[in-house]
Amino acid sequence: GTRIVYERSTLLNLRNSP
Amino acid sequence: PELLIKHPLQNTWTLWYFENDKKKSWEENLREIASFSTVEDFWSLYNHIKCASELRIGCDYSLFKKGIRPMWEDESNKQGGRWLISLDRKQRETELDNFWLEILLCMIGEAFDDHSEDVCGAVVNIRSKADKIALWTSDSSSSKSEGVIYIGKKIKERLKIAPKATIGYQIHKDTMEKAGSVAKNTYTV
Repeated sequence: GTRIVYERSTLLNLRNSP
Repeated sequence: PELLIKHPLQNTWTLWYFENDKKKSWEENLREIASFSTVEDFWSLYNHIKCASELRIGCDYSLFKKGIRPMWEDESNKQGGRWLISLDRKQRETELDNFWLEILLCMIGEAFDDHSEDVCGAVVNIRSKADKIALWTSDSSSSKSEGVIYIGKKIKERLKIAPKATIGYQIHKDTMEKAGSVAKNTYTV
């Protein structure tokens, strides 16, 4: 099946999301 | 939409905190803090709490898939083991927080491909002699060795551990039996 995978950079870019 | 819709995670994760109050039992000292299932909620929690290196000696953070308690006795952990990284006192200042965050990002981002299913969670122990970070998997049997090794290699890669340095995987049953001394490594990478 499908899996939701996040790259490290994507996760870090969302760190300061409002 | 990018700013309005949170990014869902494959799994819901629960943060646990352990503080060593000698007047209470081990289980009473283990506290469930919060669960999250989006990237934004992970960061809300992570940005809000103390870094692992700021915890008092004897304390732990654990992050496990929802429903799995951070203890050997849990159904999901009973047949499993852990990849263990030991850090010396100097590394508490330089590497501990980076390593712990990296392990969290690997887990919530499902960095272990098909073997992500076997991941249960991770624990960081702050101790006077040596701090420890461990990633727990559910099945240490030889039928799952390929997955266990894959996870170990990915940990080394993401933590930028030198190729010549080795990390070991210990089965929980061995750790339980050898309480107080060092359990053997069933696998090393």
